[in-house]
Amino acid sequence: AQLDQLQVSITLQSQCDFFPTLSSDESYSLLVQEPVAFLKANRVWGALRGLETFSQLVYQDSYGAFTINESSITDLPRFAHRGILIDTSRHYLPMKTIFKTLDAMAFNKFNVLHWHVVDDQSFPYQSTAFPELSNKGSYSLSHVYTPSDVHMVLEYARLRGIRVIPEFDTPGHTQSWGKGQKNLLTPCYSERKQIEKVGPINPTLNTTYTFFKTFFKEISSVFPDEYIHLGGDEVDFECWSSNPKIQNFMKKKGFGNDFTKLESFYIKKILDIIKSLKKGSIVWQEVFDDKVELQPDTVVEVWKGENYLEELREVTSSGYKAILSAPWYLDIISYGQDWRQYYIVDPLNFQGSEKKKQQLVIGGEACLWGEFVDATNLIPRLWPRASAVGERLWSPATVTDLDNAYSRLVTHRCRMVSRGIAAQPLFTGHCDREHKM
Amino acid sequence: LWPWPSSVKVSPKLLNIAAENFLIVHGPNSTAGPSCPLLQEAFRRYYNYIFGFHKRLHGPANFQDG
Repeated sequence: AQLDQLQVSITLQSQCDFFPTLSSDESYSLLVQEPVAFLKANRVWGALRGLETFSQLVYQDSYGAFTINESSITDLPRFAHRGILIDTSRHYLPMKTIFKTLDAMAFNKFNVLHWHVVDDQSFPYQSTAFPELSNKGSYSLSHVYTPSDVHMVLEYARLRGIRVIPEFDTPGHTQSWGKGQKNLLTPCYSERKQIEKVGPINPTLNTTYTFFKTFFKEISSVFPDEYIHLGGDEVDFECWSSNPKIQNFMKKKGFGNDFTKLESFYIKKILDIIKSLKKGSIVWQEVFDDKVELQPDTVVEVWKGENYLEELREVTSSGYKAILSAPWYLDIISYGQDWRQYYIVDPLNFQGSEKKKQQLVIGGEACLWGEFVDATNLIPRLWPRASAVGERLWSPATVTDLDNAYSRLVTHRCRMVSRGIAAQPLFTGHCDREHKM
Repeated sequence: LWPWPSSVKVSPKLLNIAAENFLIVHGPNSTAGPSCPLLQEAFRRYYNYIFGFHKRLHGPANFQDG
């Protein structure tokens, strides 16, 4: 019996020229029978996922012949947001590494690249409105992402059904911004004297918000996704509290000594700017914890390791959408099969109504922060560890058998290796076809 | 399979695939056809993922563009 063809049909408007969104339909059905196999999807996004599945069904026997079992598959993701966070500030990542990451994401049916593009250490994003940000804030002029680079990442991702959500974290984590934009950061004081050190974004100046209106206008037109990640985590209040002008502002506004109120004041203004640009906001959990007035459609990302299920309960019981990343910080490494601890997490394992859980926990992200990671180790550190997160976010909640997962993941890891992804081994063993990486 | 799909039925019946004759094509009633570069590109990519190793073993003469 022979299989001659795979026939791919899109049944509704194809969305071929669209960018994927949070509500993109990724469902598909696949019928493999002699002599023609049929892949059906409502949209192209489902067809992409189905092609990946079909490619996994084909195998080569010991004589080198290609073979497939007759089979029937229907499939759709459990969560709509299945992300990988990369950090291009702590270390710059070459374009080739970002493309490889997008390839591997497609092999694991991830659909969001959370691009934490700038941070304290460097500002590699080349802004057309404010070119000095990267001219002065990047590690070097070759360690930047030009508008053309960004466009290439967006298109490479789109062709694989992957959204790109940029993160421009403020008011903290912004040391690199200050090099190219004067008066954006808060001058710090010691014993009532200004010192060279600068702190978070200065939330008291009108010029700050004028800058952000222009900057985020650019970002919202460059990145097509409906969401921008605004960060808002780990704001250091020490510098703000040392500055007499900030102290006066606090008094005038009636904030007392509560710097979370100043942070809230700032973030509220930034959220309003994003809303005026008709985009949605994603924020780290502190923004919710510090009781910033959020728009109803704001998404809260739960990242802190302790009590993350309780945090999910609080966020969703307040009616906000949530993304979970707390248990999936893959920059943390250990000896042994740590993929298992990522695999056994269930994002909905908290107290709450099933309806709210289903509606409001939109997914999760595996995060690879860049302090100790660059192009030399990003891919092997991510894969296949992130694959465990990938199955948790795609497959039904009932798919939990670790032994079954192990044998499939060993095969999947070899498949990734054969496709050029330097995925690390899970344990002992070998791949049928060892490849030179 | 990874990640595991919602519903899978696999029969023991095996089908052979001849790499040089196998085609990935648009269905006759599909709303996306050859004018959809996203799918055209995906067909090419997945053909290579499935048969790429074969192509390398047997050289380009045995490889027919999907």
